[in-house]
Amino acid sequence: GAAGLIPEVGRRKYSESGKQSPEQSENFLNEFELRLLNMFGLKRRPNPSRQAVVPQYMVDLYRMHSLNGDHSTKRPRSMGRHAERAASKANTIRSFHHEESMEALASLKGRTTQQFFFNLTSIPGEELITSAELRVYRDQVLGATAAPTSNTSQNSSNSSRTSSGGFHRINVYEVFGAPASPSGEPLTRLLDTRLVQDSLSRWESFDVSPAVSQWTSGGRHNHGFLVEMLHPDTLEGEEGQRQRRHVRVSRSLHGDQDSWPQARPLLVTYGHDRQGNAVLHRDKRQ
Amino acid sequence: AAGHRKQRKKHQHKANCRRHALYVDFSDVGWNEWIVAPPGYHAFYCHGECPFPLADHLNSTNHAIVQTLVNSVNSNIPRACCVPTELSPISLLYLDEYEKVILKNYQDMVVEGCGCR
Repeated sequence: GAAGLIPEVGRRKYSESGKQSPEQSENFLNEFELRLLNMFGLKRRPNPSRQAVVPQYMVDLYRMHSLNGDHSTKRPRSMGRHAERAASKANTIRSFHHEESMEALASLKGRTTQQFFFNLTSIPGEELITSAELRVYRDQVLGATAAPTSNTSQNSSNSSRTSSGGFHRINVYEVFGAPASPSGEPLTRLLDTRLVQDSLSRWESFDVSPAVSQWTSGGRHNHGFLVEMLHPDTLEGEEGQRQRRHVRVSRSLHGDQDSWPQARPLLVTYGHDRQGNAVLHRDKRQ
Repeated sequence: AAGHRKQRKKHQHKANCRRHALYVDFSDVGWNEWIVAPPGYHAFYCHGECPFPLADHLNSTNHAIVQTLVNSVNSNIPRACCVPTELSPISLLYLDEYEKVILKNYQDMVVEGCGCR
């Protein structure tokens, strides 16, 4: 009983009411508990440890939804239009951190690759994944010199030019096969790509929907993602190291261990279990 | 007499089927350990009589009107029940049994309206 959703006090009160035999009471309570668990989509009562991390992005999504009816509330800065559109069709949003024990980091001159594996087995079979995004945090490259441009005020205030022109490319691939030779590279397919300005600190969101929906529907085996960072004309020495470390894809590339839980890559899935409305469904009453 | 009538009316209104306040505090049942937000929510509940003759505001069905009418002549047939007639969803942000963070929309969690059915 202590491990269940019904608190011990409630169990005791019901058992002591004397309406049924103790055995009948226990059976009835167990049945009721199963219904409660089923309602929440759980198999047992969650018992999170103190180390459990709630990503800020999920809190932002929750806030955005709970303040949905308030038109003065703006979309959180960390949330893209893509996510807002995806959430409007989903009634379940899940977040996943990658399995750090399975990551594979490689860094050659001008190119850093990181292989991620996200365990998605907790997604129930009946849940249809409509969209998924891989979010990667990118820190501003320190020492990048600001150079105003004629773009929007936000862009101009943050613009910069480094020796590489101030831009890096991030490519996200789906891994769909092991390398042909032990020293070779895994078989991959490009899912999304972006040219990013290295003077800005922000989350980058990549659309990985095709891969995740295939993995969760059983269409393809989940071999994970490969994220590639291309640093054109990367400097050598300490400056070069700093430029390569600014995309937070691995704990070893992350300077501050305390902030790593909130800066590590995050996979967010948007799904529908075919019961009820979407999370960001706009209700007139609300 | 006017005072009595007012009092009776007030008493009758109080007893009629309507929505009542009910705040579900997750910490009361120890669910705050895994539900991140909200800390609780206003669920409401329906309670009260469905007296003969059923007034319009009691949001009744044709069947409830007929059942109430029959009850007025045969008390073996119960009165219509005061139940939720409109419900709305809420979203919960919680950690599941694998410590994954989930934001999920749950249907029919908040009573919006009550009626005699």
